[in-house]
Amino acid sequence: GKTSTITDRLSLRSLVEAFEHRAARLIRECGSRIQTLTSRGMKPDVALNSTSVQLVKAATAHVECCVVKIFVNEVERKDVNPQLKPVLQAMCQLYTVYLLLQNSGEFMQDGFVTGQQVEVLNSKLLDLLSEIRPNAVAIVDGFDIPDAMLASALGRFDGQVYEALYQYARNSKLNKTEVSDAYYKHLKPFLDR
Amino acid sequence: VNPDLQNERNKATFDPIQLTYLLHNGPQQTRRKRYIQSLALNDRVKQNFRTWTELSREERYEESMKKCIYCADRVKELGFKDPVDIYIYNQMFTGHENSPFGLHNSMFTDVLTQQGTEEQKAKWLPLAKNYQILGTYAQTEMGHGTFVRGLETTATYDPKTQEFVLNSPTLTSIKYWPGALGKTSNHCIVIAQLYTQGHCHGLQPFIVPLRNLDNYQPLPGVEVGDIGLKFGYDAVDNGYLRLSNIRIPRENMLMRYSKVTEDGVFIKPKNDKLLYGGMVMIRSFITGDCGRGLSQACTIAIRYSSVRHQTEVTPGKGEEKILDYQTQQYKLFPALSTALAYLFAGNAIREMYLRVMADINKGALGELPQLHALSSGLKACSSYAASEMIETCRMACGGHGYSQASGFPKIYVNVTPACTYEGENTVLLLQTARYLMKCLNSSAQGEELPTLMSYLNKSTG
Repeated sequence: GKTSTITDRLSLRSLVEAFEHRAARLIRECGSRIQTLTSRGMKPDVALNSTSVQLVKAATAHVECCVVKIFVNEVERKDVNPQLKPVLQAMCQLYTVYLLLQNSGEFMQDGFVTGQQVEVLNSKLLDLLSEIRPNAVAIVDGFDIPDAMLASALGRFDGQVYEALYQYARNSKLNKTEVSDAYYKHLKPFLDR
Repeated sequence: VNPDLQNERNKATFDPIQLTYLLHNGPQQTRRKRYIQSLALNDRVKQNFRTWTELSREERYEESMKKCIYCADRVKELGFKDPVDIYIYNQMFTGHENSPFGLHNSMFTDVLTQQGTEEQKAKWLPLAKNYQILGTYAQTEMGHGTFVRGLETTATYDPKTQEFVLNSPTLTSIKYWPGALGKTSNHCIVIAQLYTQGHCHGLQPFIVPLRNLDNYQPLPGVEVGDIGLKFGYDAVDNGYLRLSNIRIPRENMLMRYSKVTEDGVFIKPKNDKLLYGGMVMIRSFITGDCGRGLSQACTIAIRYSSVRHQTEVTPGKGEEKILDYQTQQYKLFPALSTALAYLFAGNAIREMYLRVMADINKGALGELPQLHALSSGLKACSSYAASEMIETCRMACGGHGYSQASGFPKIYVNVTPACTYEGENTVLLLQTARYLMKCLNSSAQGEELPTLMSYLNKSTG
């Protein structure tokens, strides 16, 4: 009968609680199924294999729960810069809400998260996209990845994308000669035919 | 700077350096990282290395070898001792190219450190650290991967000569896939089933010389080579190895935990899982690698999406930046938040690994099962998420994402093998699940659960 405390405030505690509940439920369901199968005479190893799809889901839920907790711990660190804190909080909310919505069935199955709450989360997800939008470039700048490591015409720090693409094209080995050798070897005889 | 990108930077509500500090352990470590990166960036020799995307597979292997040797020499000249410093320096030279020395500097050296006795460490580690020998770690076989108990390679102890005799008894037992095994390495840690006094005592690690150090020819009884073209990893000579009656001295079995006495008596380790310490280490580090790969893909896609304009939202008002489309935000921002999540998780699991290993060195093995289970699960989830989302980032850049110039192919082919190496992901998740079932059992019996599992006791049901 217990239900989630998630509201449109998206408190991190309520999100963690939802992930814990989902993981615990899936783990218990696996245990329960294995117990049922073995009580019907199935060998434990066979029962385990017959539960493996659910076991993978339970393991994934456990890991995601751990990652959510780690993320929340980082947001709640006391030494986080006050300007950065709300940005991190929005990122953490987006991570958890996105995961939750991707797997909403697992959160809703026993009624812990309600249909109404999922509706709220869907709406909040779109709000979070708008909230994060002004800081998207600053966040990736914060990763502090030098251009030499990215090795990307599209991801350059200076944003001179089209110049870089043009230079890349000009440097193609096929452009070393105006007419390619393949023309003389294959294309010309074909066209002449 | 492109004015569109500059505008984006101008309207941010925080200074990006604050995030950099958070991700790199503060201002001092950030300065250190940038200093080391600048040493590599401004290196004149670096400018002479050829462009990766234009090289054939053989050229990539050779070019990478040149880079590795150059980096090894420079690291020595610069006096870097901290593994983080060395990692940062090497990454600037060989980002997403991998390296023929990668396994030597990770698995080979670490397994020697973790599984060797003091005498073995004193003998082998200086040779490895000074590159007098080059090693790798061979566990996987052609017919056996994640299920390590199924490995077939044998090491039979001969008390008369006090030697182990190593064999690949079947075609499926041929060691297959280990990095740098094909042409680069001259020594190898081989994981084999130990037989002594007529009994099999399970898997143990053995140091096996592979090549003559003078002419680099394979030693008699050793058949070794490269396995051919792969999806990526062109700089690495992933190899195969077939052993026929290779004799190695008793001292070449790594005996920190398990032992074989001169007369062939086997002494068991305190905990069977200790053998897998090398794999736990790599798995612990993969999560951070996936976070870094995904953060690079996000950087490319988000900067490009701020520069690229496409289609008018309101007729006559000009083309919008594609980052202003909600559909583009829905592709990229969840990936961005996932990158951050796995960067943090990578740091957390690495710290946990170092703490648990320090405890093991003091004889405390209590946290090993929790680390083993979490590192397996995190490796699986992070590599799946990173692979999927890097591909999403690529597609979010339209046709240009398909060009090698985008940088995506190099990142993707380096990250996606993490889904299958060091344990196939589904198998690893099932390992995590087995641990969860044990915890469930303990919980039912009223036992105290490890911290990360305490929610099982808390929740109702």
